[in-house]
Amino acid sequence: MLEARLPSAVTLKKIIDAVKELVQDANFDCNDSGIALQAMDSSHVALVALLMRAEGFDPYRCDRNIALGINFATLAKVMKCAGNDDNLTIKAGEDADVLSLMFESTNSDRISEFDIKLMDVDADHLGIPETDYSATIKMPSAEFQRICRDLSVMSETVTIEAVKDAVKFIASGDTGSGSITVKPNQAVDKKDMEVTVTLQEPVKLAFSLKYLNHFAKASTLAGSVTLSLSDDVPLMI
Amino acid sequence: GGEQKSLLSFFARK
Repeated sequence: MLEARLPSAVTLKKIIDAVKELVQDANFDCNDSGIALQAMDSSHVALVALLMRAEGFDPYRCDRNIALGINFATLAKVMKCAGNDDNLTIKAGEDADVLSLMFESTNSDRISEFDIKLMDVDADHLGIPETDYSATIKMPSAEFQRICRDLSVMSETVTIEAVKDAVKFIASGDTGSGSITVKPNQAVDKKDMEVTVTLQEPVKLAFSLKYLNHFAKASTLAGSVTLSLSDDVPLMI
Repeated sequence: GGEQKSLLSFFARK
């Protein structure tokens, strides 16, 4: 039996909005520590790893481990029906075949209830191996989203070059090329506006902007984003 | 650029 109540639906709305572009059908693995999602996109190029800790819900109850097979396009449509400030309760009974979602407006004058059919998703057991990255860049997430959007006008591929005191995003295509250089700015007043480049050794790697733009949709969830890069391993965002 | 290689084996838990 799972019953979890989120004080404001906006958090789950943003999460689903960011993930739905990448993940078709996947399991929400629920246990007493929270709700986890580990899933790849259909072409197995990107992995989404998400953990919604039990502490973020109030109350949170999960009697035994349960895997909820969900079609994320359907869940995204249902989440569109929730107001940002509604409180949201998700429920799934023993051997449930539906996930129930309830949105309650702040003054409880409107209660919406949706059931979405659960499906059997045979999931590969996935995880991100512990990696000691050559370069780790921390920067404002909105700025990263802006860079990915801006450089998409020039190319489908962006080269990220991390050197001692700067990170450079370069895109070159048939029509021309563009580059954006971001420099560290320690000691800023707002933590989220900080830019730091931690370097074990310089790296210069190319990535698909299609996927980076999908990942950047999660920018509204956190003010700061960390990019971790090393040769021959996937970029971690 | 071009087609991306599958990362399933990289992320698959042994």
